[in-house]
This record gives sequence, structure tokens and C-alpha cells, in this order.
Amino acid sequence: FLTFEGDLKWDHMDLTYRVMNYSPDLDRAVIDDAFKRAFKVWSDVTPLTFTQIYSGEADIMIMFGSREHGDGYPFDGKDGLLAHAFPPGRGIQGDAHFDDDELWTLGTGLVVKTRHGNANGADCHFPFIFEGRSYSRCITEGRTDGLPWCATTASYDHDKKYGFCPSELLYTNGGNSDGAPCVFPFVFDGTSYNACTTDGRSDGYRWCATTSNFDQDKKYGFCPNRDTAVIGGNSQGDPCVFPFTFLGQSYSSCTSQGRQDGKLWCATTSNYDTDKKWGFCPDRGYSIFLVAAHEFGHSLGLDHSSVREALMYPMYSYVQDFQLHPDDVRGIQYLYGHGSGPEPTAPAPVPTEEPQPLPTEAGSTSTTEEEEEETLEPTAEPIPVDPSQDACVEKNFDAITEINGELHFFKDGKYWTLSSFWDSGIQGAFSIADAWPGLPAVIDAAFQDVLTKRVFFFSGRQFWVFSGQSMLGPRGIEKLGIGKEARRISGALQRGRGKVLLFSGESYWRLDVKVQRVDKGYPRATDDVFTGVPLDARNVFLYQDKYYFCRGSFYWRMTPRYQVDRVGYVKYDILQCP
Amino acid sequence: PLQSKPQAVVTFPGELVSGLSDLELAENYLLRFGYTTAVEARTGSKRVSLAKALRKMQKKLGLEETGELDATTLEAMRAPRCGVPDIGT
Repeated sequence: FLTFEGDLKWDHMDLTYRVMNYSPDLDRAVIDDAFKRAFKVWSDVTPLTFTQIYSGEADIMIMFGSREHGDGYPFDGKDGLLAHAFPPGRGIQGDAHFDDDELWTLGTGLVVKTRHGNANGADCHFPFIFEGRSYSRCITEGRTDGLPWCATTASYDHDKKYGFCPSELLYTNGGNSDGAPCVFPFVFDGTSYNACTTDGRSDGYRWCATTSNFDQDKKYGFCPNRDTAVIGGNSQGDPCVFPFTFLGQSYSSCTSQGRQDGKLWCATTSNYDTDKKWGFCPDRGYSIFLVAAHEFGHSLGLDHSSVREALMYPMYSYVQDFQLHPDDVRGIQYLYGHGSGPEPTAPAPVPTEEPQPLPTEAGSTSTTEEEEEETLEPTAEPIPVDPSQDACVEKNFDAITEINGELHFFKDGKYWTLSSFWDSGIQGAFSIADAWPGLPAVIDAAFQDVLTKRVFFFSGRQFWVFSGQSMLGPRGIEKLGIGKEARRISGALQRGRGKVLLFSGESYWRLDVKVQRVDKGYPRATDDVFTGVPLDARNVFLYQDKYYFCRGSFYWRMTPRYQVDRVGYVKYDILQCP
Repeated sequence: PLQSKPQAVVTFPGELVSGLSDLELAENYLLRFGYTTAVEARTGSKRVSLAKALRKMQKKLGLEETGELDATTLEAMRAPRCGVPDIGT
């Protein structure tokens, strides 16, 4: 991760934000909810709080705009630049701007939220059946008032569930008319208008009068985009007109004819050849939630990350079940500290020359209903370990995991460490019992929780939790909610935000570390997600943001996008044995 | 069925047709996102400074550091992204 020069950050934790205007692409409620969820991404892992205000100067002012929008950093039309934001501070600092020449969605295509009707504001269901015909957009069929509507289930004929689509005939956004719909025709500047217009404005937003005469009444509002609204082109926001004529041919749907990039477009009048009015048809669009979460990272003091899977990576990529990456968590906690944990901390001091095997650091206070912590004196005399024993003679390892930035290789009461920061090669052998008194000689798996730094060890159906010098356990893994089918845990993958995947046999569970219970809906089959790796892996661990599955002398490395990008030798590639 | 006649390609009015060459696109990108400064872009030997800036960008974005304007790098330059520079203020 990176912070801005001088570690720019807010000097208070209770931040305010204000949405200055809304994109016509989405219902206002959808945008508000997306921004709220985007701020929650950061408040979940820090002491920060975010409150929306509706007037006055907020810490983080949010606006939509296109091209030059008032800050000297113009946007660039559809695609390319999506948004930008300024680091913490007064005035424009901390603000976030979104390019409204983009199609803002939740990342998987248009979100058409209905109003009125009998579906309580449910989204349109495309396609839907009406009077035996299938429709993939809002229609006015079946009505005489021309109001576009849609079914909110797959079949209106069957379910009779419907709602009205965003349309200037139903309501307007902003302006000074409290959402009143447009009145057509209306007079503006002596001219009569039968549709929304951008005339009179330089920001490209479409508006209309909400009385028949703007010159006289000065009452207006901004037009919501219809589901067939085009993006970019020279008619941003205007609805497609079907059928339309292009190069003498008639088209009743969007086409890529006339283009080399395959993008779908349509005319916004009935004849492109004469009027040359056009725009791009809606595509998957960009997730306002994901882009906002990224931009708010900047507003809080994070610069771009080099980790491809991190939220703060500069390029956009849609992910379905978003999880904040450990790199993002480390960055934001570097600035603002943990949730209920200690104050913001400066970067950890450079470790001493000889990195000694450290038991875990003190974890933060935990809210789990843990039994009384106990500090166990070692029960049996620890087995003396010959420090000259060589990791390279081992055929495999009981467990492998990263603790305090160093890979640990455990085998029969011994362990070795390998630091990615130091090229000092393998350190050890060290005694497990010296570092973690009370642990058995043979362990099956281990992981360090990213947030609290506590280290969990598993052996058979038991587990231990080390937090600084104190240890809790052994306890049965059934306390975590893991059933009898799991005879042993073979590995763990930290997933950020206090979740860890625990692997056993051909299944895995998702553990909520804070409450120390596995989430509902687990176990799941490993093969469903982690396709292409050995299902009976002996070790599973996270290292440098990639997933490692080891069996025999080999490892399979997988990216967080679940692609196996390398298969190699544990000994020669990871341990770097000669 | 294949188009009976060659597909006509139309220049659409109001479209930001980036008539930029790949090299111009790259120079604009590297300047805009802080991988090179206007001064460097003007002075110094173009080739050396371009390769150096490309390598810096490829490292930052986790691409293979070739110092060349290869397909992967061009694709990354065309990908939708945040407008905040990757290097500098």
C-alpha cells in the first residue's frame, strides 16, 4: 500500500460526507446506499465513522460531473478515467468526483428501480413476459398514458407484479420542484420543448420545466435516465428511438454496425442519416460501490497500491463478493489503527539484525466470549532441538504459514523460518515448545489473524490460540462449529476483514475470527472455487497475496482470482534449497 | 451470414476518437499518471526516458518489466481506471 506524502490523514475520526448531486443513471436511493456501503468498507476495520449531511460543508464532498467539472482535472468521456479524489484536508481536499459520462450501475448492467405499482420499489426483471411477448426493457404497451413500466418478476402474465420505470414523465431529480414530473410542451427562452434538453447548461445534464412556461415560472428539475438512455455519444441520456434508420437500413435494436470496436449504439432520433444524433447503449457499466470505495480510500489518505487484487489498485475490475484485501487493511490501519484496537501506529520498527523467532505480538482486545485466558507452563520437558537440523532434508512439512511476515515451516516439534524481507535464507531449526509452550510436537495447520496478530494452531480436532505470552486451549474445533466430518485441519487462508478459510479433506469452512464461529452455509466443496489444485493438499497457506496448496514435494500457486499461475517444488522454489 | 458488403465504418460526431498513435497514447498516459515529468518528456533522449518510464509503470502495475510498449502495457493504458496519479502529488 502507499499513503500520500507526509502520511496525510484526517485529524478526527468522526467524518462527514455530502452528496452534492446525483447521476441520472441510478435511483438516488441506490446511489446513497452504495456510498454508505463504500464508507462501511473502511469503518469496518478502523475507528472511523461516517455521517451523511445534506447541507453545509462536509469533510468529503461528493459530486458527479463530466469533462471539465470545476477542479481543473477534466474527465475524458466514456471509459478511461472513471473518477478521482483528493487526499485529506480542507476545501477540495478529501472530495470525490465521479465521471458522469460513464454508465453507473452495480457492476452487472442497468439497475432499474421501480416506483409505485405493486412491487414496493423492486427492480425490473429483464426479460419479462407480458401478454405472451418477452421484453428486455421498460415498455408503454398496455397503457394509454405513455408511462414506461416493467414487470418485477419473469412473467407479468403469471404474477401480475409491476412498477413504473425511471422517466421524466414520472418524476425529476434535484432542481426546485420537489421531484415534480416534467410538463410538455414547455417554453424556455421563447422556444417550445417537447423533451428534456441540455440547452442553457454547460454541464450536459438534461432538464425540463415542471410548468408549461419556464421563462415565467422558473420551475425545473433534472430528468432521470430511462433504461434505454444512451451513454456518451452526442446525446448523453436521451433514450434510443426504435426503429431508426442508419445507412438506409432500419434497426429495431442497438447495433455495432458502422464501428470497428464492436460497441453497441443507437440513434436518438428516428433517422441517424439525417440527424446524426446517437449514443452508446447500456452495457454492464461500472460499479458505483466499488469505484466509490476506492475513491474514499484516497479521501482517507491512501494512494494507489501495486497489489493487483487490492481495492486501491488503480485499474477497475468488477468483483462479485467484495472483500477488502489485507494490503488495503494494512494501509488504512497504518493511518487510523484498528477498529477497537490501539491508536494509529507508525510502521513497525525494522526488526533486529538477527530476526529471532518471536511468539506472537500482543493482540488487540477481543470481543469474543472467550473463556478465561490462561498462561500454561510447559507440561512436559520440551524435546531438545538440534539447531543445525536442515529443513532441506525434510520430504514435507506438518504445517506452513506466515507469522509476523516470515514463512514458518513446522515438522515434528521443530520449525524453520524464511523471511521475504531478508535474504538471510532459512533460519532454524527452532523448538516449537520454546516458542509456543503447551503445543503438541506435531501440528496440522496454523495461521496468524491479520487484524489481531493472534496465532491459531490446529492438531487433530483441537486448537490453541496464542496472543502475546498468553495461550488459550486446547479446545475442540466443534466449538468453532466444525462438525465431526473434519478429522484434522490441513490449512488456512486469511481473507481480510476477520475471516479465514479453514480446509479439511475436500471441504472448507469460513471462520469469523472475532466471534470464533464458522459462518452459515459452510462447509463448501473446495473444488467449487479452488479449481485445479490438489483437493487433498497437505498444507494450504496464504503468502504474498497468493494461495498455496502443497502435496508431496510440489505446490500449486493460485491468484486471488482463482487462477493457478504456477506449479513448482516446495523445496527448491519456496525454501530455495540448493 | 457474413456481411454481403464490406462493413462501412462511420465517424460518429462528438466521439472522442483518440486519433492518437500508440506512442502518443503512452506518452500522455505516462505524463498524466506521474511516471514522467513534462521536463523529462521534452529533454533527454526520448527513447531512454520512455523505456525508463515504461519500466516504472510496469513495476507499479504489476506487469512484466520489459521497458517496451508491448500489447499488455498498451491494454493496461486503455483500461478504465482512477484518475489519481500513481506517482507524485
